[in-house]
Formats: sequence, structure tokens, C-alpha cells
Amino acid sequence: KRTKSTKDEL
Amino acid sequence: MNVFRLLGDISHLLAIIILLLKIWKTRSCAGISGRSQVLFAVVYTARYLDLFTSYISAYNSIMKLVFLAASYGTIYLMFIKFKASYDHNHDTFRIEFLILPCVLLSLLINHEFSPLEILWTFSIYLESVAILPQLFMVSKTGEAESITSHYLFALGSYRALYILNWIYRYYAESHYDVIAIVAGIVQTVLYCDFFYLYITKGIYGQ
Repeated sequence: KRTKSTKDEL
Repeated sequence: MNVFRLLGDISHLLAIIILLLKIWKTRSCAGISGRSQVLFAVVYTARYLDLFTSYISAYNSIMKLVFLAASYGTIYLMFIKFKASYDHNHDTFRIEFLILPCVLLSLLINHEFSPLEILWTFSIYLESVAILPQLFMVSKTGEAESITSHYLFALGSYRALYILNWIYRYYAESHYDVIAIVAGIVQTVLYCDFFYLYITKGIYGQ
């Protein structure tokens, strides 16, 4: 599952 | 946020602005693939739906909104305002051959089988190949206008800079995302031939 730190990338 | 990531985002933003300004100033979208632009709009729409579900930062939200607005703005200019200048005879790449495999792949290889995650994965896969109609158009017509080349260079550099960002994050934060990395490498590789021409022509050309 993707974490918040991955979701930060555009 | 590291320097590679920031430069990547700036490069991405620059590419989109160059394209919008080119179309606006010349009142023409000649040489630009509408099909690639439609694919990019699909990419941003699928990826940035999380704008409504997860807040990351003001920077993150604003950039997402800018990319969405610029992408739909480009589509409006190409297909409505300056429709007459759209070169559809040369824009013939069959995009279903890109979309369908990406849909399939995102259903098979993803981090989590949930609607938003699948859409995110689909957008990553589709982005990696979305430039193909544009590159196909450039190769078909023989040469791109220099402003179109600058656009392609900025757009290609963005993902290349993201690769440096992922290398940095792997060492500094032990963080990596296989899907994004593999797709990002594919995306960058597709630009290699163009990069080579752009750099050699830029230095030795005229």
C-alpha cells in the first residue's frame, strides 16, 4: 500500500 | 522534497507553460499531437482524483490543480479555439493500443486493488507512454519546430529528474516505489532518441 510520503509525488 | 524532485516539478511546469504559450502566441497548435494531449488529460484526471480524498500539502494541491487546469486549457485551445490549425492528418497514432494495455496492466500489477489505487497505477503506466503519439508525429513530419523541441526536452527531463529523486530517496530515506520507478525509466528511455537529437543539434546545429 502506498504511504503518504509516496503520495506526495506528483 | 529534495532538489531533484523540485527541479523535476519545475521542469514539468515549464513544459506545460511552454506549450500553452506557444499555442497562444502563434494562435496555432500546428505540430502538436492532440492525441498525446488527450492522454495527458486522462493521466492527470486519473491520478489527481485523490485531491478530494487525501490532503498532503498546499504545494501538492496547488501543483495538481495547475496541471489539471493547464492540461484542460491546452485541450480547449487545440480542439475548440484554434481547431483550424490542428494538424490531424499527421496525428494518427492509435491510442487504444496504449490505453487498453495500461488498463489491463494496472488491474494486474498494483499496490492495492482499490478504485483510487488502480486509477493511480493506470495513470503512471499511461503517462510513461503518453508522449508516443507526439514523438510519432514528429518523426512522421520529419522535424519539430524549435519551440516544440523545447517543450519535449522539458517534459522528458521531468521524469529523468524524478529518477534521480528516487535514487536519492532510496539512499536517504530507504523509500522506493517499484511501479513508479519502472514506469519512470520506460518513460525516460522513450525520450532518449529525442534527447540525443536535441543536444547534438543544439550544440552543432543551425
